[in-house]
Amino acid sequence: GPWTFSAPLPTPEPPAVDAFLSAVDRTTNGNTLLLTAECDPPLTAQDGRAALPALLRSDLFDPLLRGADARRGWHNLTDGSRPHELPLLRRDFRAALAPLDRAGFLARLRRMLREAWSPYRHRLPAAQAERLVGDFARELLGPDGRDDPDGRDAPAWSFAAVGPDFLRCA
Amino acid sequence: WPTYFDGCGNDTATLAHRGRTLHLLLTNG
Repeated sequence: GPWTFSAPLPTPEPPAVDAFLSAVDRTTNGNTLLLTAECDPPLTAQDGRAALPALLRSDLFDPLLRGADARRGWHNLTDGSRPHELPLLRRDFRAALAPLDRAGFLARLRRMLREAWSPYRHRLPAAQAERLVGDFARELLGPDGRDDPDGRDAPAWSFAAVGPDFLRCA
Repeated sequence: WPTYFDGCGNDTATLAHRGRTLHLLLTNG
């Protein structure tokens, strides 16, 4: 693809991000990861469909995924493996995008805490889920999703659900 | 063999992007 991807400079994980990821981990008995990449040139609203597979196939994706896993303290993807010897990405994938609006994105986050399969019955009450989702979204997207320092003309965020078929499956 | 998705219903991937920033949220469980 035409994009160059890089990892942002490492910073401490904001408490609101840690709180949401940890809550999803507990609810689903899983390992929730947030990957962040910087894209050059900047993405337009329509670019997600092309940029995501370009990122997944880029040299950055493997270290980005393993780094996120280590940053969460899981080390599930690092122990005893070296990048490129044991690829995490499936050779064939679609990673099909289903666009979401902002409300749909927030609802999807809420479902992770309220409706996802929870083997130990750790689904959260509505008020607690709402607070975790709200704080996480504000940290990730800015107060109203338009916090760009360039001002009010900053583009809106684009959201999509992605078919989870691009990583190796147990 | 390292894996992430485990084939159960809790596998999700969610994309959010704007300008130079792209976030990908992954869950398994």
